[in-house]
Amino acid sequence: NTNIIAIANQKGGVGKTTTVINLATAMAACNKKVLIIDSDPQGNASTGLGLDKTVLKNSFYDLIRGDISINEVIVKTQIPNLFIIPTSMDLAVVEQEFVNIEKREERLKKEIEKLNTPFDYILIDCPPSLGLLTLNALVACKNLLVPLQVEFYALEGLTQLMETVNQIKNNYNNLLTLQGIVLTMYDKRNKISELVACDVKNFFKEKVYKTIIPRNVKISEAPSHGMPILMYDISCSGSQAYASLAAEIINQENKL
Amino acid sequence: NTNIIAIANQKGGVGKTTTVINLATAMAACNKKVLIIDSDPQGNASTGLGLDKTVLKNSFYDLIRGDISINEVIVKTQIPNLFIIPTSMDLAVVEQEFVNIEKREERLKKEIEKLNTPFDYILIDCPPSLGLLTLNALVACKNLLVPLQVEFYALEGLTQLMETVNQIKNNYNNLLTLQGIVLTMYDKRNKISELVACDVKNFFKEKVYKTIIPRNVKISEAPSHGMPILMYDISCSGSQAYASLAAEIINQENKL
Ligand SMILES: Nc1ncnc2c1ncn2[C@@H]1O[C@H](COP(=O)(O)OP(=O)(O)OP(=O)(O)O)[C@@H](O)[C@H]1O
Ligand SMILES: Nc1ncnc2c1ncn2[C@@H]1O[C@H](COP(=O)(O)OP(=O)(O)OP(=O)(O)O)[C@@H](O)[C@H]1O
Ligand SMILES: [Mg+2]
Ligand SMILES: [Mg+2]
Repeated sequence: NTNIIAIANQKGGVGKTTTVINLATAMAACNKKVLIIDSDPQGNASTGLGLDKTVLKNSFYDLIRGDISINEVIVKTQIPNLFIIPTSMDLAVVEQEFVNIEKREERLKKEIEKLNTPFDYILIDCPPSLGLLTLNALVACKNLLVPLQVEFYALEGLTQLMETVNQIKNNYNNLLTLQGIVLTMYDKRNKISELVACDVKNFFKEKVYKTIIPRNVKISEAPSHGMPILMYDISCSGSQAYASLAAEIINQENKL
Repeated sequence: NTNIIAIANQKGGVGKTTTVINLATAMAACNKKVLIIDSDPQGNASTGLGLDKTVLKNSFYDLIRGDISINEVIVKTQIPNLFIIPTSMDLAVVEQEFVNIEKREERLKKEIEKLNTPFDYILIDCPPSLGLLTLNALVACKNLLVPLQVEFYALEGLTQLMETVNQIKNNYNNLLTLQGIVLTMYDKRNKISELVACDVKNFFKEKVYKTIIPRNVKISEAPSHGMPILMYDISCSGSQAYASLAAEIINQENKL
């Protein structure tokens, strides 16, 4: 009964990694058992949680190649109830390596099915592209969460993302549904923020979470200390927002 | 004697497109003839200059497939001296289509060699990945310009980018050199900005441009009007910064 959520958007720098780390931490604080899968070769989710990528024994790369079982590659984080499958730089070559491999888009899905430990949530961090790694996440997941930076260019990419999701739903994963869109880096002083927020709410209606993540300097400071925002500064607006988003998502489940 | 510059960084949202559009406009204002090549399937450079991607006759996709000559796909922009090869969404499929094609990394380079019109500068906007499209840009160019957002995660990606550049220099394009690093979205109120700026200057020394692009709300408003910042609001700090960057790059050439 695990809810597997892919956090994806091919537009870069919209807050995918920040949302994965902080939403997962807030869910873990609500006593949910959470696994983060870092499928971005940049490995920002691993670093942002304080892992040293240079000393990793195993990583997501070994998992997707089939060299190691999912139960051996999961590591604890410093947060109770929160675990991670970390990634290292060698993941960058996987797109070239997997070119002629059968069913290359299902490798992550097949691995997740072998999990021994029950998790309440699995959150998959995706790279800023619609290539093989994001495809694997969208095939393996049940729900898609889209962080959307309230900026003009970010709005433009949404149509392309939704088209890709429909293709995947029709060809690979008929379970895939849009769980919701979370607006990020909202800045009251920037009139574009309100324009984009209105556009998105008009189009996607109740799919847009009520919680809006504000632009908050503390959020961008936390990763340099290897901590999620809820650990770095629990009282700031960023922490409050991610805690409220976690509550909204958990309550959304209870209603279903 | 054209200076072909790739603007690349696999980290997303660091200001690649914003730098391409506004640097190109500032160079055109200095009476340089400039061509922008939009090789990002998101097509933000095309939209940010006011082009309607849905009515494009031809695009970068047709060029890289070899269906049209480079001299036929170039269009004027509303800025004198500034031209663009626009892109549309269908470019997203090129990574899959080109999988088994010979010398697929040299296609852009081969096309640029056929140009009839002399340009002073060619600026290539890249997607946030180190895949085939960025590879084509790095093989075709003479210089690399790296926009670096002054944020912790952006710093992390720099090592990976430099490793890729060395590989390309050794295997495909021995002309490729790092022209410079431009710090973007600098915010004096954010202590990370200064930390990251110091780190980068210590490591890359004179390769870091003196001009630093400040975080400036007007820069994020301009694309929604289909205009570069120098057209949208010439007096704001963003315009001044990109004008000063253009001067710095043009003077760098004169010294060589
Ligand atoms: N609400 C926020 N307020 C301030 N800064 C933020 C906020 N959310 C994210 N950031 C910062 O903005 C940058 C981009 O965020 P992040 O790296 O999470 O985006 P991403 O979508 O994962 O990027 P990529 O596309 O490269 O994977 C980071 O430096 C992060 O610290
Ligand atoms: N100096 C700045 N001040 C304020 N906003 C900025 C600045 N530079 C860029 N932006 C905004 O930040 C967002 C990211 O910039 P941009 O899209 O140019 O980055 P990118 O690296 O091209 O992203 P991608 O990786 O998706 O291609 C855009 O919405 C842009 O308008
Ligand atoms: Mg990320
Ligand atoms: Mg861009």
